[in-house]
Amino acid sequence: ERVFIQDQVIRVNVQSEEQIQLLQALEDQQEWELDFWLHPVSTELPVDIRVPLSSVSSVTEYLMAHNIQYSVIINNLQELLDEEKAEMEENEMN
Amino acid sequence: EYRTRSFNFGAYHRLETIYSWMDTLVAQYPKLVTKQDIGRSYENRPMYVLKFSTGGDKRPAIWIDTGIHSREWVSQATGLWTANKIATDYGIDDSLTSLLNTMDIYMLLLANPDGYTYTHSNDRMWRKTRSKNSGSVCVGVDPNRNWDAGFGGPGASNNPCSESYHGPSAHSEIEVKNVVNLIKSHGNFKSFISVHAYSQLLMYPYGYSCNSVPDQPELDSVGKAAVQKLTSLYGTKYKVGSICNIIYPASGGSIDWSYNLGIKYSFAFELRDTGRYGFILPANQIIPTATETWLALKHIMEYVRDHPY
Repeated sequence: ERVFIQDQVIRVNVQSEEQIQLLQALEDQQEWELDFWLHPVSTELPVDIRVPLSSVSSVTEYLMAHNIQYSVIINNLQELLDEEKAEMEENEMN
Repeated sequence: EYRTRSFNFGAYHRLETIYSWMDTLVAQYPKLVTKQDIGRSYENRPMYVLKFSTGGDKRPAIWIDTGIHSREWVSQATGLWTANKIATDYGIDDSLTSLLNTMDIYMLLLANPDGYTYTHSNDRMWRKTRSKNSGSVCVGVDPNRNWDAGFGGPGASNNPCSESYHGPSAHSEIEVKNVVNLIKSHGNFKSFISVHAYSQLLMYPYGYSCNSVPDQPELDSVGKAAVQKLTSLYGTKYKVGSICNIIYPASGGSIDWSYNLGIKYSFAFELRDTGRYGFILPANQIIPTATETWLALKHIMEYVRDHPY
């Protein structure tokens, strides 16, 4: 089973078209294995990105270098998944 | 009766549990609900549609599917709750009763059964089907880029490793083909509603083009009125618009295909996350999500009932 230990999900509330293009450039590159939960499309909608642990520092450097503000909405994805699984198992027992 | 009443709609369930629950719903409401096997998935799992009908033959019908993107778990969970709501409210809610006395409702709760199973066993973040792509190590096609509507156009990828890979050809995915065959052979669907998650949007065609559809004013006003009802319950804010204008160009989508087939009232929901869980929405938000969504769904279905075409 695939695990997501220390994977983070970050949220960017984009402020400009330029920031959208910078995030779309992120979307196009493969090596950081980013999983865009919400895509960079408009300043009206947030951009959510699941960042594997191995890419967290590269991604945060990129965002800071381009002065793109972000927040971490999920600090360790695996924790949430473990909670979800435990709750399901408890429910099945019930 | 005990088993359906005791079913916990406020929790996520495996495919086997959902399929078993379907049988109890049919057993409990035999005059209203039937289960139809519309074909097999790539890994040979049955695809079951719940048909809510009070008689007639090929009455005007409403289609609702959930879970086409397997990791969007609140969508499948909302489908279960909604199916139960329709069954239990028939005969009690006058508006729903009058709707079901003249129309049928078809619900496909697990539109991507292989992907859904895979999210439970191997990869909670899986979105696509599980079909093998010849010549690639990457598996799966985005089932919402595989419909014959602007297929292969903008917003879909020709790379099998991409999350939005459109597949080798339109309707190449058997999960899509099974639905296409049902809708086409029935020939009297009046509304097609596909439920996804997340980002709180209610969208109408097109995704493959940013040009307005002929019925855009009507779809926009129905969508806005439906969302107003949804928001009235818990204040969950939604945006309304065409797929292309409100999020991005996305070709090969199901509601573009249904609209082009002549099913005017075609909509796609992106359900909640109110701000910090994304696809991992806690189970305690399932029932609030389903309850608020029902207000919008019911508004759309009532409008379809009252505006025959």
